Amino acid sequence: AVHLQHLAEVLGVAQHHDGISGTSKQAVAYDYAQRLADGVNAGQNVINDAFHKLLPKAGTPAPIQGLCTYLNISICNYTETTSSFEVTFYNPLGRPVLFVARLPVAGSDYIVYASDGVTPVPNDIHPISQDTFRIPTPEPRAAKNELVFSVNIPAAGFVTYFGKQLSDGSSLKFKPESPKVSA
Amino acid sequence: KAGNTISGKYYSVTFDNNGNLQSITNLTSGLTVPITQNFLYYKGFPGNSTDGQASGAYIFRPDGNTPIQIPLTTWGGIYAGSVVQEAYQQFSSWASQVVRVYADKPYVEVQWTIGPIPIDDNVGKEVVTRYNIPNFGNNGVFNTDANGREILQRQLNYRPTWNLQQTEPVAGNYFPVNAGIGITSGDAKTLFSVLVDRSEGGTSLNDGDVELMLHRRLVKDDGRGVGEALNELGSDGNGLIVRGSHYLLLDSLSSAARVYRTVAQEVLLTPQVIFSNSNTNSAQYV
Repeated sequence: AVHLQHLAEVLGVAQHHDGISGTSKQAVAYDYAQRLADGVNAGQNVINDAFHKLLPKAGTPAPIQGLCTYLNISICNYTETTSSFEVTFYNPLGRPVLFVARLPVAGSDYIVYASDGVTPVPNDIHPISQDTFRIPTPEPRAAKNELVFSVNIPAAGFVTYFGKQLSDGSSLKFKPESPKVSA
Repeated sequence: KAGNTISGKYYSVTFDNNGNLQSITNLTSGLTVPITQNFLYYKGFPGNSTDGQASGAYIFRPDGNTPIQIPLTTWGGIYAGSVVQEAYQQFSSWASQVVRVYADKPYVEVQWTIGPIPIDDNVGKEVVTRYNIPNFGNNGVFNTDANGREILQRQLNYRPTWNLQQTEPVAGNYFPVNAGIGITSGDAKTLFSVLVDRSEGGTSLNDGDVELMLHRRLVKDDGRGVGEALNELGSDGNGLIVRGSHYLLLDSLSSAARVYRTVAQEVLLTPQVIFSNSNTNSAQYV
């Protein structure tokens, strides 16, 4: 509740039109960004608490879940730097949704398993576009490609899909993402 | 992939030999329209001795009513898979996009990336994209949503509740677009809609136009209280780079709402994506 309250409060502050539309001074814009980053980090604790209750069998801790806040510019340490990963999708709508996942990867050959863990689903590998490469990044990119596949998510529910690299994985090294706080 | 067409179950998009958008086909209804898309920018009005109101954070006020085109410079080609087919376009060193058609999604996705907008010439710039369907016949009428709720009809140089004396031919016809903007053909048979993933400004200044404001970077304060020009910088000290998506839908008027409402829901409440590395195989994990 404390973490959720923190996120709720910073979102409340950011509802001011200055927090949305650019009508603040630069220093204030940085402050909004910092508050929101702190709030999102607090919210991630809530996500992990929820998955600890939902995911594991009795006595088995759930793996730590992490967000990829740079996914829109094709950066995600979980998928770029490991040869296998789990991706969980939560659908807030009250009807099933077909969602297309797009994840940055270092390799060029992957298999994706549906939520039963054994059924392969079709996937594409596309190069990361040049317009993405021109965006400055906080750390060097490991990904050259994007893994694209369709996900069937139930109404107001979640599914976990599984990605596994089939080749080129020897040099991958996973580093957990550090919390993002703007300077 | 060779050729100039990307297609899925619901849509097909064709580009000309230079890589410019040429036509869109709804494969369910069989509707095809020729379409162009341009990236342009308005110069921000800086104010002068007789008219001090500059374009800024609160005020959109272009210097002149004709925007400057940013021509396509690089056609990046088409990449086709079983899930998505996509085409890459570069318009300048600071404007580019990817057009995508998915195998199983009922829209055309246009993911644009704009910035940092250059201002080393000391001219503020307000960047728009303009889709145009020739001879569409919407007669200056278009629809925008009101904060994601009601779809309202807009008409050029007109307000329904007072006699408008229009002094800003461009900015005075811009309206908020929070979920989407659409135009209906003159024969009332076809609706062309553009859904957005973030709030933008939008209008339809010419017949068949859907114009959306994507990014702004200005050099003058508009004097409305901020005290700074709208010149937001990223952590690297350069102007911001902004990325967003448009979702294009072309359908018969009778069935369009069924599609654009469900797509709009999925854009607003998009699934949350969360990752883990458990170092177990998938069957054990399940």
